[in-house]
Amino acid sequence: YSTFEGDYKWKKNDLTYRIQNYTPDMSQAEVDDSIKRALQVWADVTPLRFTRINSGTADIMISFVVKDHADGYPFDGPNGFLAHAFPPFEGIGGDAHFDDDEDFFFQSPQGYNLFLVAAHEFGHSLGLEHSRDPGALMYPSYVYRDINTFALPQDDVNGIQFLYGPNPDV
Amino acid sequence: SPIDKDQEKIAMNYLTKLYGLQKQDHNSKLKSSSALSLHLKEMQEFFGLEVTGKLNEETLNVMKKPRCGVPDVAA
Repeated sequence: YSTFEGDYKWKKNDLTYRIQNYTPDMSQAEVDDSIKRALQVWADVTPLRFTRINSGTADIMISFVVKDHADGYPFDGPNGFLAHAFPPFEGIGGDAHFDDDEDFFFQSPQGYNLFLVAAHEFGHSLGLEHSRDPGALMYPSYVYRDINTFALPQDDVNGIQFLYGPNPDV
Repeated sequence: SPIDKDQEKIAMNYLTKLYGLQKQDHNSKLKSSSALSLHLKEMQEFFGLEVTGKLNEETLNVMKKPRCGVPDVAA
């Protein structure tokens, strides 16, 4: 695993998130569920807890955008870059952007599974960089996994617990 | 098979966005080719490919895979 150089971690364990808009590829309930489960992947192994808000500025602002979306990192149309997220800091830090030129899916192995892409991006939102371990969730390339049996790979557990420690409730 | 101009463009774009390659200085071909090789080596090492510093089919195949847009190395 790898962490961002510098002090890129949240100084609090209670974080908020907000879904600013939706992709037309899935129902809103499916997007909500995918995002919630993607954050829970990290909450399961750390003291971090996530609360959804529907207005105002959240620590993690989530949006579906295309091409140039005014953050200096334009998306590139279908395939290529699927999403990106910023490490923890004030303002845009923690925010996750998904390329809405992609086809996102809820359960199907075709297209890109939103839960898997989001879980990876939220690793960045919390302070993890890309891992060189091809089996890690934080590996940069998209790899489909069975989401019904998904378990956070050990490399990612080690990385996030290096930043935040283990879940005290387990 | 030989790498054509379009493939080279894909590689330059990939390395500029993800590996800190500066926009190429067209007046300094030598400088740009050594920078390209350096960043290619970095990318090949990250993905566990054979580290040659040269653009080949295997490296291009990795570059064409769908992925996250966050750089692999600190810029």
